[in-house]
Amino acid sequence: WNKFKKTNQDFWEEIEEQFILNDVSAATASDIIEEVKRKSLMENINDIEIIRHLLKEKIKNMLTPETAGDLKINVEDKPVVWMLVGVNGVGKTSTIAKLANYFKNIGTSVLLTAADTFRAAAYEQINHFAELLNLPIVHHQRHSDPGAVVYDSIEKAIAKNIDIVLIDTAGRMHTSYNLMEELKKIKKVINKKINREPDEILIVVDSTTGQNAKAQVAVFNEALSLTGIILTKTDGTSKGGVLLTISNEMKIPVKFITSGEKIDNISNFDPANFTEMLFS
Amino acid sequence: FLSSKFEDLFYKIRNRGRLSPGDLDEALREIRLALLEADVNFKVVKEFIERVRTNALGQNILESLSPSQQVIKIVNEEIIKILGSGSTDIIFAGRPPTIFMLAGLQGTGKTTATIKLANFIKNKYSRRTSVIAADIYRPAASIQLNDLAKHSGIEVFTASGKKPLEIVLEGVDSLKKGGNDVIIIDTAGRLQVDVEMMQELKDIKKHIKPHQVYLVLDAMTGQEAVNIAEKFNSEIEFDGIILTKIDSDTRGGAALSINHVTKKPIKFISTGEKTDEFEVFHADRIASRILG
Ligand SMILES: Nc1nc2c(ncn2[C@@H]2O[C@H](COP(=O)(O)OP(=O)(O)OP(=O)(O)O)[C@@H](O)[C@H]2O)c(=O)[nH]1
Ligand SMILES: Nc1nc2c(ncn2[C@@H]2O[C@H](COP(=O)(O)OP(=O)(O)OP(=O)(O)O)[C@@H](O)[C@H]2O)c(=O)[nH]1
Ligand SMILES: [Mg+2]
Ligand SMILES: [Mg+2]
Repeated sequence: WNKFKKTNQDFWEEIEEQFILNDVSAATASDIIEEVKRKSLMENINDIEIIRHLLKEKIKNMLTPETAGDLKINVEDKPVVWMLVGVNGVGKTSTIAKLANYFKNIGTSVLLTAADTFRAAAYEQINHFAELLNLPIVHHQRHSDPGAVVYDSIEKAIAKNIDIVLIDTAGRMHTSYNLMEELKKIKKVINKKINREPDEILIVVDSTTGQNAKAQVAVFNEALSLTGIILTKTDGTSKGGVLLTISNEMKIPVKFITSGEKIDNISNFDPANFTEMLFS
Repeated sequence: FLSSKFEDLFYKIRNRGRLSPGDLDEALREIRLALLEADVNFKVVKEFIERVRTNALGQNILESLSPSQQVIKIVNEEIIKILGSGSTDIIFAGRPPTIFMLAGLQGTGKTTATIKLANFIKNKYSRRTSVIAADIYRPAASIQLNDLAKHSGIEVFTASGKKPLEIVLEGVDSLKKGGNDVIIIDTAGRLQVDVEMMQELKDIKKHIKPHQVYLVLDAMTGQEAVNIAEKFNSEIEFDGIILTKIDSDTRGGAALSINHVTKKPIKFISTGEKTDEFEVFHADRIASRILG
């Protein structure tokens, strides 16, 4: 920043490089740059600090369709049902544990649902957290129908007057027709049981993912109508810049961010903070 | 999709006869955007485009009657040259057991790959393979490995209440005595910038001296793939890469970036969740994906 006292072609190229290295797509980077460049030419702005401010404002606006993890639970609609989905290994199970811990700490009753009936030790992994947090969990034996687990879980939540049901699903590629159909089926089970759509269907996206995140969110959204995104592993060196494109084009709000492997490493998504990280 | 975009561009040019330098620049711009969209690292793309330009001019592309085919051919050859520059052979130890260690970021598919590699070696080389569960952090990690191992008839060593280095030392000793030819160590996922966790890996490597260390990398990794690989390489020097989750529709540009920068070969690719969805790496398959 300091070596360009006045903006010029080198300056804009350096901005573009920084964006792309942070996984902002080339197309989105050039859109942002063109817009700020045009504005700075029209208003005759040459001060680096002002340009920087304009870039940040533009980015923050792209990230705020109507975001923020709105964690207030409507007690009229018990049980509230949240479902976590996403491709393999992104952090769904770990994030469910973090959400469960958060809700427990603010006095909300939680029921965990082990709807990953496929992967080796999937139940043992989430059950570890259920025991750690002393929370009830519904599970069936391995390879049973995930829809049945979800049905039983909601039924139990209704019977026990539980505030929120958190559903962990198996990782799956958006490229697998059958596995995406399975998710749609699980959603239908929920719809029928609570007479409305799940209160949150959140896709978990790994910060280290590049441009493929766009396809992931697009396909999962098409299948399920996502209500939000959770960005994980922000404690790594990747910045998750692909979120800019996703946010801007698909208008799906980013609700939470996880920043580590400890149970309290979760926070509401803060566009200002995320923007700062993109620029550091 | 790059090829069809190219066809449009060059169809216009073909009718005009020859390729102008401006046309070549435009073509290279298209290629640059395609490579970036494929997650190839920004700096790698820069060097790559320059090499293609030099190559194209050197091959007298401005005189060519079919410039589009020629440029695509050059790009494809350059990609394959980078990706295919290493050997995909498994190098076994002079005297058994051969010890492999798998490492990488969280969630990239290491535990699954440990079993896949063991299974692959068992079937292809008829060697008695075994695995060690050295991840003591992730809940149910050893149960996961144990489960997968039992399913494939692979011997597994686990030990609770011990540090990873102790587990590996004990495991190698026990599995060696058990007559295993191959031992594969599954390690916990870790950030390349986590000094303590990287030290743990260095300690294991120093005391065990594995014959092969493989970096397990998710094929959908973005621009940071280069920094991740370089850091793992400088800390523990790996011998090869296992590229996972190829079954997503990711273009896999991280593969090109890492090969170009570390010069280490991609040995295997994982193409799904099943144990048999694992194969030896073929440069031309991945090359055609990167170009789209
Ligand atoms: N550093 C870091 N690691 C994380 C974070 N979130 C999850 N992880 C790690 O990522 C790995 C995968 O997490 P899981 O919760 O099992 O991911 P998943 O999406 O449930 O995986 P599948 O169910 O197999 O698809 C684990 O080692 C987690 O500890 C994070 O925010 N930061
Ligand atoms: N679709 C697909 N899934 C894969 C592939 N390889 C692994 N997985 C899945 O990715 C998820 C993570 O795999 P793991 O083997 O647990 O990953 P890991 O690197 O050991 O994770 P940590 O130990 O937590 O760091 C699991 O759901 C696997 O089934 C692959 O090639 N394709
Ligand atoms: Mg999981
Ligand atoms: Mg593992």
